[in-house]
Amino acid sequence: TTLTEKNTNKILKDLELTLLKNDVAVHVAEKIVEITQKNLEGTQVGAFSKKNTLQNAIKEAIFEILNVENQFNLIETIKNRPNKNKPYSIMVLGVNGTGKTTTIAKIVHLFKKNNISVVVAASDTFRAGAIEQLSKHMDALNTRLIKQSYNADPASVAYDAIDHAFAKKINSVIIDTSGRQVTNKNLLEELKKIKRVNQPDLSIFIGDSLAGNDVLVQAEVFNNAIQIDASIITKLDADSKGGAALSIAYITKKPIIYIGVGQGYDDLLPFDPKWFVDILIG
Amino acid sequence: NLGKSLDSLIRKIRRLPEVDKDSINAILQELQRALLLADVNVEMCLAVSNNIKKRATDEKINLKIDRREFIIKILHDELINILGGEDAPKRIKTGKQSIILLVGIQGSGKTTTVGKLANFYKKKGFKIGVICTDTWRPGAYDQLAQTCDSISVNHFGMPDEKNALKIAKKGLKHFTKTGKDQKDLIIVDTAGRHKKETELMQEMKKLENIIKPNETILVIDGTLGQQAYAQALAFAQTTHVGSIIITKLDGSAKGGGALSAAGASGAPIKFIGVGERVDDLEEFHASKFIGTLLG
Ligand SMILES: Nc1nc2c(ncn2[C@@H]2O[C@H](COP(=O)(O)OP(=O)(O)OP(=O)(O)O)[C@@H](O)[C@H]2O)c(=O)[nH]1
Ligand SMILES: Nc1nc2c(ncn2[C@@H]2O[C@H](COP(=O)(O)OP(=O)(O)OP(=O)(O)O)[C@@H](O)[C@H]2O)c(=O)[nH]1
Ligand SMILES: [Mg+2]
Ligand SMILES: [Mg+2]
Repeated sequence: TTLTEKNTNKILKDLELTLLKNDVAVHVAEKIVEITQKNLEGTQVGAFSKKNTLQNAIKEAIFEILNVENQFNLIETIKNRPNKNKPYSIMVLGVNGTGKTTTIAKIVHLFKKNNISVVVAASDTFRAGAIEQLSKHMDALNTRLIKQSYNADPASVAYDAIDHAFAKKINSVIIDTSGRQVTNKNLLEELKKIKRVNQPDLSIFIGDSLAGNDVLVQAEVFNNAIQIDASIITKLDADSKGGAALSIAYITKKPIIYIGVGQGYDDLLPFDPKWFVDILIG
Repeated sequence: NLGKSLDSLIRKIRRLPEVDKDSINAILQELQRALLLADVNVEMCLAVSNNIKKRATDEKINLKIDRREFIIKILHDELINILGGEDAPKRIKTGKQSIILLVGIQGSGKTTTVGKLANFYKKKGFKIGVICTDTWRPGAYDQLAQTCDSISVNHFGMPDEKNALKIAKKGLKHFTKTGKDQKDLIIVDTAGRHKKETELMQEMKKLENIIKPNETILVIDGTLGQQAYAQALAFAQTTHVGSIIITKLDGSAKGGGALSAAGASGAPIKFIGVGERVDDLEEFHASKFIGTLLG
């Protein structure tokens, strides 16, 4: 059937509702509709009659939000880093319970499969059982954990780990940090300090794909505090629709590099924008 | 947050020169946006908006009542509906042993909340025993043990045992065998799980049958979005969810998703978590909460 302005508006309204139901933040859903409309401007009435024209305009809008041109391969980045004598350091951050510690275990497993040596820093020195949880993961993965005690300075534990990696010629360091709410100014300052003291090569934000609009607020505050370089969204196996990926990519202007699809070490997949858009809008 | 946007909405309603179809539509647009931003389920936002519209434009309204105040009253009622109505019944009584079972999605805050509940009831004079049946998460028992030790509460766990049902049975035996040391309240922590993990959902059902708790509590993360309703429903259909605790409301999340899931699952919200420490637990009262929201 021919697309007219009237039923185009209806389709765009439906698109917005679909995005909202798939946990895309309100502001980002509105932005996607706005970009889609702009993409359609100047389209010939004849071309409008092709259903693909509207589908493509929507896909282009979503790809724009996802910053697909900034997508990078973490393994390649580490292997091809200019200064091989310096370990590649990664700081992992996010709010409470999003899957940071488990995701680090998955990344260690991935690095080992790709012959990248790694040491991990137990910089969550606050939460009960945090050091034991990480320690048990690292034992299972036969990987060295650098830790101090509970209430030790997180920045100093990270510093020790990077020092250790440098001395032992280990390729990479991953720093686990404690979950923190973005409303807690002290904890934001603590995170800034870990970054300032250790200058990690990559700061990865871990977002829970089951979270709704709040993921936009989380990403924005963390981004303003320490600049996020990449993000990973977790728990996509929980029937989550993944809209969080759009919200995070929109506000950070950085790519989603992996998705967590379960609690096992293999449950980490590279983020594929094309596959993602197909799932999101069918 | 939701409180602020609803507060500003109430002021707008009160300042309306008149309550006609256009001003009602403008109010409803703003309300929908506020609820959506707070993660209230999309279908519920539309339903609330339609209900208010229907009742507000009903011609049979007594013209003596100020229309503006009437709209505010309708808004108040619809929000109470979202939250699932009146206060939670008190199922934990002194005098005989009570058992509470905590369930919920991975990372929602169960283990932390077990510590908070132990602290809450210990202060009320209960003798508490805590059981860890999480056989999946590395360090789960360490986490629970450290929290319980910090408030001198007895705990039981079997870190090397892979069968959660076995641990539950042994744990209950452990806390019911000693006469003078009898625990008034036993709190059972479980592994995180979600509705797509059918075996884990079945394990949870079996755990409830073995433990026979006085109350099964569903712990919901305050940041939960549109999936909150479906997940809460799956839990409520698998176990007898008696009440809900919403966590992490000290953060930036407005909690609309969790709140509407609670309402939809039919279980009342008993407590909310407002921080990581053992004291960061508050009792929840729907009408008081809405009253505060609406100023
Ligand atoms: N189903 C599922 N569960 C996950 C995934 N990623 C993590 N989890 C689970 O989520 C829970 C929390 O994971 P953690 O790694 O402890 O999360 P965290 O962000 O380090 O938590 P804090 O340090 O306390 O802030 C655990 O039960 C994990 O097994 C995922 O992709 N899918
Ligand atoms: N800020 C804040 N953090 C909380 C609250 N409740 C729990 N947390 C934190 O959320 C994270 C996850 O809590 P857990 O108690 O490990 O969650 P869980 O449901 O037991 O996780 P699994 O056993 O892996 O399913 C931890 O970092 C807690 O400290 C709360 O009310 N506020
Ligand atoms: Mg952690
Ligand atoms: Mg737990």
